[in-house]
Amino acid sequence: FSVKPHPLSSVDKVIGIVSGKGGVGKSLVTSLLAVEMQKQGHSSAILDADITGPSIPKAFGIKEMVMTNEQGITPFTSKTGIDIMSINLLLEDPTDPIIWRGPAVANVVKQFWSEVIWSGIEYMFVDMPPGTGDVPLTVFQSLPLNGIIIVTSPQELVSMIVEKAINMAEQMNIPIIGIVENMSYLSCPDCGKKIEVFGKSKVEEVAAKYGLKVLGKIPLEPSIAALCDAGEIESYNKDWLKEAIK
Amino acid sequence: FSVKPHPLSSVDKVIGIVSGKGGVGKSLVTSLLAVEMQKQGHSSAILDADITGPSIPKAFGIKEMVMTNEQGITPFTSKTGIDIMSINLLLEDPTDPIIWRGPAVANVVKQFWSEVIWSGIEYMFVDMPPGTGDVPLTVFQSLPLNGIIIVTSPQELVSMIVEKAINMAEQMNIPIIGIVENMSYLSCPDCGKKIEVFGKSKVEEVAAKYGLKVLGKIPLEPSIAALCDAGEIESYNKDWLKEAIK
Ligand SMILES: Nc1ncnc2c1ncn2[C@@H]1O[C@H](COP(=O)(O)OP(=O)(O)O)[C@@H](O)[C@H]1O
Ligand SMILES: Nc1ncnc2c1ncn2[C@@H]1O[C@H](COP(=O)(O)OP(=O)(O)O)[C@@H](O)[C@H]1O
Ligand SMILES: [Zn+2]
Repeated sequence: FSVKPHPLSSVDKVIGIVSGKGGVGKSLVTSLLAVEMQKQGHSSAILDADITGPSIPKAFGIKEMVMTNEQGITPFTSKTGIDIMSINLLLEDPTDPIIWRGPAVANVVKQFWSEVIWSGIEYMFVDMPPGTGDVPLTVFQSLPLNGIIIVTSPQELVSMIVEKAINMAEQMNIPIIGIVENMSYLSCPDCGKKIEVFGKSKVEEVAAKYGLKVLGKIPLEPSIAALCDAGEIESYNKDWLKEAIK
Repeated sequence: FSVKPHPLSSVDKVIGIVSGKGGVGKSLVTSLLAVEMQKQGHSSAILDADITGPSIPKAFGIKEMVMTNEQGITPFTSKTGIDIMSINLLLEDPTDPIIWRGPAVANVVKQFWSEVIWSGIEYMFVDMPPGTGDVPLTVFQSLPLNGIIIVTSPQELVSMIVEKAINMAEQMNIPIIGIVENMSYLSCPDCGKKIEVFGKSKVEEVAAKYGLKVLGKIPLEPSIAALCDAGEIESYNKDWLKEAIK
């Protein structure tokens, strides 16, 4: 692997979080994994390479990144101690339609790896750009990933997209840690009915078909969307992902 | 505008359907607009340029495209008579991670415009690639769009992304017809409670802020997801978009 980390950095494991389509909750799952891991006492970090929108900075309530000191760039540290660098916070004006081609994104990601001082990190979660096209492929190639976690929603359509993500991981020779299904169902707050908005969960079948581990199933919850909008994802306290962090 | 349509083609209006992030239901809204228009007796078509996944072919139950005769390429015609061409049906193996850069997508879209015989079409809806980056911008530049419709979900985050889409349309000098909010709420099938999964709808405020028309608000409905998975979106019969088709 060509790009060396900053001399003062120490990162044990780098895990890429991928999805076929946008909007299935990949950035949310990245956030929840880092929050859970940090709560369990493992020093965690997030490298946000998802250029489709500022989901991560928004979920953690980050308005701007304070970046440099004499030794190098230091990441933003969240309320519970998670170190975060986001490509979305580099954009001058986030409402300016940006032209990010694959190589430009990969260069920024490489700089995040080689110029930022990540100190004493056990788990770094990388929020990858969605899909399996040009941009995610170049990001895959610019980081020393130890494994990937695939995020999917219950709909049938997505399982074909899951196959694309599996093919990509196999082509890059990176192990798949497992699969998380998000938006599995919604429980009515008044009468408790379990509503399967996007159809019956198929994650067990899809996981069995490809020999993957199901790391968790997260329901649709208004409180999750509200915490993301308020920048308070660190105060979410359900443990849908307890399997994942083992 | 440089690219001429096929000599035997006739298309009155071309409308681009855009969204900031993937997964807000842009392909679904494109499908419902074409279905509604066709029902009202206006001959409609869909040009699917969204490379992030086969949402359109899936929703209409299209397995393969029968393409050519001696005069040129003919689109697929759906059960209710909508003409459809999808970039997703051109891919050899949809599970192969594809590398679609901006120019490659734009070339295919230009071919769909110049080599396909679109006969007697009043409204063509173009399902644009999501976002405001390289790929959607090049597609914008390769079709004679008469206007765009922005699809958004209620979350606060998305309104910043809506601004990006507005900036893009203004830079390209294309009028914005209006904005559709999708996944506005979910009604519990047992007790009827209106659950605002992604927070209170903000579409009126966002529309007022930018002087846009609200063309419709579509709730989250399990029947919509089920019809998409079954390839039967043409049998959806609610009229959430009746404002839009005026
Ligand atoms: N389980 C869930 N319950 C409620 N809202 C969710 C859930 N998962 C995701 N969301 C919301 O949906 C939006 C899209 O999620 P995001 O993580 O940004 O998707 P992606 O990264 O796949 O594009 C976010 O704003 C988030 O708040
Ligand atoms: N209002 C809705 N109710 C239920 N399911 C929906 C709704 N809108 C979209 N979906 C489902 O969500 C998935 C994502 O929608 P899609 O139109 O593909 O999004 P986009 O084109 O923005 O990526 C689709 O499979 C669709 O069936
Ligand atoms: Zn209920």
